[in-house]
This record gives sequence, structure tokens and C-alpha cells, in this order.
Amino acid sequence: QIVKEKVSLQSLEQLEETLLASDLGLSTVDDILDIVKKHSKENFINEVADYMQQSLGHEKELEIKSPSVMLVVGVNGTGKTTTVAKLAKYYKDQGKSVLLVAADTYRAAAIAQLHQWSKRLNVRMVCNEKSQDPTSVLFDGLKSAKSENIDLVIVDTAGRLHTYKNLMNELEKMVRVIRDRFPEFNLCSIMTIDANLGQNSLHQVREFAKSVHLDGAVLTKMDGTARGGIVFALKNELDLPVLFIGIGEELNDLNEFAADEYINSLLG
Amino acid sequence: QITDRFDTIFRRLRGLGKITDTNIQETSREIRRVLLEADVNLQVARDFITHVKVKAEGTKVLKSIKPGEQFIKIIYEELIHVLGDETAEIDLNGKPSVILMAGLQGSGKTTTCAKLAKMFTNQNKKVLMVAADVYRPAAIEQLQSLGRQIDVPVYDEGLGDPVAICVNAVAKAKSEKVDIVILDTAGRLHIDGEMMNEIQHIWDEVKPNEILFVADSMTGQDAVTSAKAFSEALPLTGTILTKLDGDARGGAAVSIRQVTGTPIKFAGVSEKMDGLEPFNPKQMADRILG
Ligand SMILES: Nc1nc2c(ncn2[C@@H]2O[C@H](COP(=O)(O)OP(=O)(O)OP(=O)(O)O)[C@@H](O)[C@H]2O)c(=O)[nH]1
Ligand SMILES: Nc1nc2c(ncn2[C@@H]2O[C@H](COP(=O)(O)OP(=O)(O)OP(=O)(O)O)[C@@H](O)[C@H]2O)c(=O)[nH]1
Ligand SMILES: [Mg+2]
Ligand SMILES: [Mg+2]
Repeated sequence: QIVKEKVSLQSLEQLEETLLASDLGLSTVDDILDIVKKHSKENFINEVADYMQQSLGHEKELEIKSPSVMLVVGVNGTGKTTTVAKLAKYYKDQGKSVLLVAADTYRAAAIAQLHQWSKRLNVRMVCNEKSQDPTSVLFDGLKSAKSENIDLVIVDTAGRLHTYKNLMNELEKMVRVIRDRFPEFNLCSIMTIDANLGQNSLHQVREFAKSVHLDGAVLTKMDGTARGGIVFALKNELDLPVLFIGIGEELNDLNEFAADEYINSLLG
Repeated sequence: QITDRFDTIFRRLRGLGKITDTNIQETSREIRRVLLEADVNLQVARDFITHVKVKAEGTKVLKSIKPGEQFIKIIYEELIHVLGDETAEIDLNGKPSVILMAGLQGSGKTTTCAKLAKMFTNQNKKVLMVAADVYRPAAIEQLQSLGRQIDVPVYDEGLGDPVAICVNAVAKAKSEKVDIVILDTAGRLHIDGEMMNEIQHIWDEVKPNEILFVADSMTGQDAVTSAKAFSEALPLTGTILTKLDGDARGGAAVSIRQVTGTPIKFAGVSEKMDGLEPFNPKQMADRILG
């Protein structure tokens, strides 16, 4: 809890601690402290809040023009499959027709997991239990979506670390298939960022962005105690906006990202 | 040459020349920066540096000719010591020996269950894995699929009561002369009272030989909060750090070790079933210091 007071060394240290503890990272925190030191007036917390609001910019909304395909990518265990289901619910509730594609052909029971969600959502899913090629499943999914005039195809992909070049190439191949074989589909790619993770998330995004243009991030597991402060660096250094936050394990646990609410939760 | 390895720190310290009382503060700040960049928790980093300073003063390094080099050597050795300079074993004395896996969502518990099972199977032990995650869609199928892959049986009761599932599984294992039982549990938040009660209940009923905290090596500052909460709820006997095949510096290792006081026993180094290695503190210290 930061007390609204004039800038003193103690209050600067307290601010620094709070922000570092929320995983904002050293360089972002240094920038914020510089601002506070330069303009040391009363009530510097408002100063910080304004700076943060400016950094994160205005709420970005994804424009989903029919037909669209949304690739959901990210590191292992960050919440992709669960987020795919939540996004399907979100857009279905907006009246869009949604199709799911189970393009994680690698991990044990990945298809079964998405299948459970598709049944709960009453949304169709395209998969191929026998395939080891995510691109071919994606192809089948888009073909099916085309013939049924689906508004939005949401693609669940396998978790991957950017340290595996072959897995990053796999993503590039999926993007190529969409661009070359289904150019009428608008492509948008979303990356899941686990709020528990530290500075490596910035590096993850940087590397993933080399293989697939990212339109936004979903900050997952924000119902825990981690605050995912890396979002400032994601926006400032990589121009990646957070579009949604995950606040639980159920279909309804997806909120549109609200910068002011998020900033308030950081600054108490 | 230690200074070649930790180029980043050394370059920063070199500029400071001889370490004196006046620039020890600056030196400490530089070390703190390196640790924070590596995701070591702020308070853990502070405590670590205080400890290192005391040690440095004790060995008169601050008066030596090449203070930077000496100082880094102390930091490196102290970091290895903190991470645990002994290799930790798994308690296999139970009949059967029961291992309870615990941790946050998505940290790698289910995959690690199977990796451990494969490792013990390779040592000619009879293993049983238990599907006690009745919440996550297809969690049971996931463990069963892995079980088929490594040829290890999986005990499940479908969507039953996790406590009963674990108790019944251990009873069955006893009667079938199984050597090791591995209990896969649902990912849970340390602030979810009900779920923390559930895993305490499992521990209480089953009295496992090992309670392993499975944590993502890429975890940031909050590692202290979650690790502390788990260690207060359960008498953890060890930690397994996963996804070390990424390039995160892994400072969470220091935070978790400091806060739980338990040894880091294994490192997850790939998604594959052979992707489990004994934890190597020296390699980890290298990685953290960058
Ligand atoms: N508390 C909480 N848990 C979440 C959230 N999002 C996902 N999870 C949980 O995190 C775990 C991993 O989620 P998945 O959707 O399987 O993650 P993934 O990225 O698809 O994992 P891989 O496909 O294996 O890489 C599951 O237990 C989910 O229930 C969230 O916002 N809050
Ligand atoms: N690269 C890599 N991936 C890993 C490692 N350990 C686990 N994973 C992956 O991380 C993801 C999550 O693993 P799970 O075993 O499902 O995690 P969990 O803790 O059981 O998840 P919940 O049950 O939902 O809490 C999967 O994609 C795994 O393949 C590892 O050491 N390296
Ligand atoms: Mg998945
Ligand atoms: Mg699991």
C-alpha cells in the first residue's frame, strides 16, 4: 500500500519495491523512478499512474472481420487451450459463428482437452487424432470453415519454447498456409503470457514475433498473486497490447483488459 | 577463468577498481541488478548480497589487489552453496514409497510424474501413477496416455474424490507389491483455500514419503509468495524446476530454495519422457549470473 505523500527517499524505495515485486522489470522501473525524481511534487503516485496509463495506451479492441482465423500461441502451460475455449465463448456470445481447430498434435490428450471444451461450448471442433502435422489439421479446419461460412476460426497450438528453432518454423509454416492457401481469411495471432513468469516473457514475445506477427496478448492466471508487470515492457519495447486477462479456469474467466483497473491493482 | 564466464558482472565491477567502503554500495547495487534481471526475488537478492558482503569482509577480499575477481568468486560460490551443494535423493524406503506432486497450474506436474515414473522403471522399480486431478478437462486421459507411452499403469476412479482416489491407490499398490506410487494432483492457487485444504487432506490421509513442489523455472518475483504458501501448507521434501530447456535465467531457483529450505532435486529439461535430470547447482549458478 503506497501512501500518497511528497517524494522522499523512503517513498521512492517503497515504490521501487512495489513495482519490482510486480515483475515490471528493472528498466521499466528505472524509467518510472526517473519521472518521479524529475517531477517531484505532491502526490507523485498520480504521476506514476498517468505515466503508466500513457504507456499502456488506450484499450485496443481486436477487429474480427468475417472470415477470420485466430492463432493462439505461447510457451508450454501458459493457458492457451483454456484461453481458446474462453475466447470461443466470448465471440460466440457476440453472435459470431465459431469453429475450433485442435492443432496441438503433439502433447498427450491435447485434442481430448479441447474436445471437452468444445462440447461444453457447443462449438464444433476440427481435429485429426492420427496426424502429427499441425499444418494439415489447420488446413482441414479452414477448408471446413470456408464451406460453412464460419465467422471465426480459433486455432489451439502446441506449447513451445522459442529455443527450439524447428517449433518456431512450424508456426511460420502455419502462417504461410493461411496466407497462401486461405488469403480471404483475416489472420490475427494472440500470445498467452503467464502472469507468474518473469522477465523471460519479454524475450519469449520478441522471439515469437519473428515467426508470427502478434496482434495482442492475453495475460493469464491474473487470479493468482502475480501481477504480470511485464506488460509495460511488452507495450513499450515490442508494441504488443494486452487485450484480455485470464482470471480463472472456467469459460467465463476472461476479462477485456482495462488499463486503469490494472494500474490501480498495481499501485493499490 | 571466472571473469570470462561472468562477463556482465565483471565488466561492471571492473570499472570500480579497488573495492573500498565507498564503492561497496555501488558494487552491491550492480550485483543486485544482475540478480533482479535473472528474476531472483528482490528481498532474496538483498539478503544474499548482505550475506556475501559479510563473507567478503571476513576473507579480507576487499583489501586484495584484484577485488572484482575475488568478489565474483565469492558470489559464485555462495550462489552454488545456496542452490544446494549436495545432490538430493528421493526417499524410496516406503512400502510403497509415495510421492505427492504439488504446484501451480501449468507448472509441469503431470509431465514430471511420467518422467519420474520412467526414471524409476529404468531402475527396475514397479511404479503406479495416480490420476487425482479430477478438475482439468482430460487430465486423466493425459496421464493415461503418458502411462501407455512409458508402459506404467495408471490408477484412476474417473471424476471421483481426489483424497479417496489417492488413499485407494496406495492401498492397491500395497497389495500388489508396487515399489513407488506417484500422485498427480490438480494445479492449484496457493490462495485457493479449498484446494489447499484438499491437498493437505491428501497428505494427511496418505502420509507420502516425498512431497515435491513442481515449479516453472521461468517464474518471476512471485516465486517467493507461492513457494512460501505451499511450504507452509505442506511439509515439502523437495522441488522440481521445469522447462529449463528455455533460456530464462532461472532466478526463481534461488527464491524458492531460500523460502522453502528444501532441496531442488530435479530439473525438467524437455517435454520428452527422458527429459529429467538431477538438479545441478553449479550449472544453475552459471545460468543465473548470466
Ligand atoms: N488460475 C488460472 N488457471 C489458468 C488460467 N488459464 C489457464 N489456467 C490453467 O493453467 C493450466 C494450463 O492451461 P492450458 O490451457 O492447458 O495451457 P496450455 O498453454 O494450453 O498448455 P500446453 O498446451 O501444454 O502448452 C490448466 O490447469 C488451466 O486450467 C487462468 O487464467 N487462471
Ligand atoms: N519444454 C518443456 N516443457 C515442459 C517441461 N515440463 C513440462 N512441460 C510442458 O509444459 C506443459 C504443461 O505441462 P503439464 O504436465 O500439463 O503441467 P501441469 O502442472 O500438470 O498442469 P496442470 O495440471 O494444468 O496444473 C506441457 O506442454 C508439457 O509438455 C519441461 O521440462 N520442458
Ligand atoms: Mg494446450
Ligand atoms: Mg496436470
